[in-house]
Amino acid sequence: MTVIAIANQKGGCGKTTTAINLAACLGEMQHRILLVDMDPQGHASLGLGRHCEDIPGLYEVFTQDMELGEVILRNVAEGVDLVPATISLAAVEHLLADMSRRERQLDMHLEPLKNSYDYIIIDCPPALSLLAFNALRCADMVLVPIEMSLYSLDGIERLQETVELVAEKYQLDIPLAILPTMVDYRTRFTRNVLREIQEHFAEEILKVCIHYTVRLKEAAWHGKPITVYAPKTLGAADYHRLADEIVHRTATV
Amino acid sequence: MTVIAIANQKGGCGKTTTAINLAACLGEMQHRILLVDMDPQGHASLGLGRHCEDIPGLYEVFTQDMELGEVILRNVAEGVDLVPATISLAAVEHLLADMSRRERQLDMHLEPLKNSYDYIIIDCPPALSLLAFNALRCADMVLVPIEMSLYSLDGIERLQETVELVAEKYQLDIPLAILPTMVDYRTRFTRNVLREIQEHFAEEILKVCIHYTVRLKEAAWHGKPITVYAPKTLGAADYHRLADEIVHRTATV
Ligand SMILES: Nc1ncnc2c1ncn2[C@@H]1O[C@H](COP(=O)(O)OP(=O)(O)OP(=O)(O)O)[C@@H](O)[C@H]1O
Ligand SMILES: Nc1ncnc2c1ncn2[C@@H]1O[C@H](COP(=O)(O)OP(=O)(O)OP(=O)(O)O)[C@@H](O)[C@H]1O
Ligand SMILES: [Mg+2]
Ligand SMILES: [Mg+2]
Repeated sequence: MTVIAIANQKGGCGKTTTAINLAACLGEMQHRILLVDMDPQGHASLGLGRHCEDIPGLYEVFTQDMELGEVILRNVAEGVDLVPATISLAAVEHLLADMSRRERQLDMHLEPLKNSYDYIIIDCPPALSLLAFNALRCADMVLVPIEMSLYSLDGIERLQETVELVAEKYQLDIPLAILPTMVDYRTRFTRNVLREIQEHFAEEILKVCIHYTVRLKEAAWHGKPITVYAPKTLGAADYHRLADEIVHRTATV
Repeated sequence: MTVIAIANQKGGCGKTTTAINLAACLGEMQHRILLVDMDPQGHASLGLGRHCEDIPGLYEVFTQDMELGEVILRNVAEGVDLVPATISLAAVEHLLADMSRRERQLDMHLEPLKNSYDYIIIDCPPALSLLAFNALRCADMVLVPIEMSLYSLDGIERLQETVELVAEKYQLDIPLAILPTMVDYRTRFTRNVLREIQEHFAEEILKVCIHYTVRLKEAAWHGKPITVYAPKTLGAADYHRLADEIVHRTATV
């Protein structure tokens, strides 16, 4: 069983898009997947066509009102279950702050479920908040989507420092895997930034890149993973390739 | 004097890009501009070529160690001063939480400066956090950049509710102005989403749209506003048009 946190404090770099489509691809490979929406925006839920405002989610779990198993939505995609998020999750930040073991809350709630899934994928909010720390604390790997820009490049070093902080504090080893997203090979600027990132982070960068394709935006609009909405397109092929590379990298975990 | 908060909890929709380039355009129109970087990522500072890790910024102001006037960087662009942000600003969330009048801290620090500027522009982090509330609390207008997607559309209603909450609590009137960004007119999907947004939010939407153009990414990479990096391009023209529309809308404030 492998826990993958999809994190980057830079906003809009493809975290949710990657969480949904990686989960869907792994599910189609007959792995059992739990997708955890840790972002109060609730976009991993929305992107799978689930409007979760009026149902219990992670907030009720952190407030000890319900078990994690009780809020899971089954089969939101082939082989994929979902722990939904609602806006009330934003209030958890203050709630957790006063708890003992405040960074381990998610880990503790996931513990009883670890035997029922092959992969647990956690979509993180765009911040190095307590919610994000909870995700890092139980991660076997941190997948970092980055778009091609100065701001994204700037954020990686800071994220690396934060992950190292969490790893040292709890004597863990949490490898980082960097995933270039929204890559438009037609522009020289993008190719130059990609090369810069490949040089700076040669050890962490994945072989696969996700191309910029409007099909991925359309898929989210229709509440479906790309593998269902447009299975024969570049976006679907890229995410299948990502799933293969993740399975290969985590096989030894 | 008008305070404009550039806010949207959706990540990566062009908040920082809009803050920098709107400030630069207003500065070239001979208005006196103060750009306040309220995002711990510090990208409004970085996008103007300033690496601020080792200098005092908003964190030192909120901890009462320095006056706001003491941390201002003068003339980062024509007619534009900057209040920089560093990563330590992230710690302010917890610091403010225990203060009385915790949502008014920024307003109180800006008070003595209000006569020295025509516009104060605040770049917000991608969250409805205490930092963002501080910006909303002192705003005369909230400018909401949105990219063309389901996730962006979903976030606007929630942001509207939050702004109304702040306005009611303090008996203020804080108009919202919606700015479509990264608009690629070549795809049918984008044109459909744009039409949907124009129908849903007919009152709040601005006349100007910012086109998708890689020139804006390049400008940030070189630490310059688009008006300096590529003044004769579409990106610069769009932001000049935005500045005109903002001046027109706020003339009566
Ligand atoms: N490869 C891609 N090609 C084209 N558009 C993409 C691609 N990946 C993501 N997008 C679009 O870019 C926007 C940002 O992506 P997404 O919301 O997944 O990022 P995020 O990191 O989860 O954002 P946030 O920081 O708000 O959580 C969305 O509109 C999404 O549909
Ligand atoms: N009109 C545009 N055309 C092309 N690229 C753009 C445009 N506006 C912004 N970008 C790029 O899109 C990315 C996101 O923009 P930006 O960082 O300004 O958004 P943000 O809302 O401030 O993000 P965050 O939520 O992390 O604060 C950046 O790489 C930026 O250079
Ligand atoms: Mg997201
Ligand atoms: Mg920003």
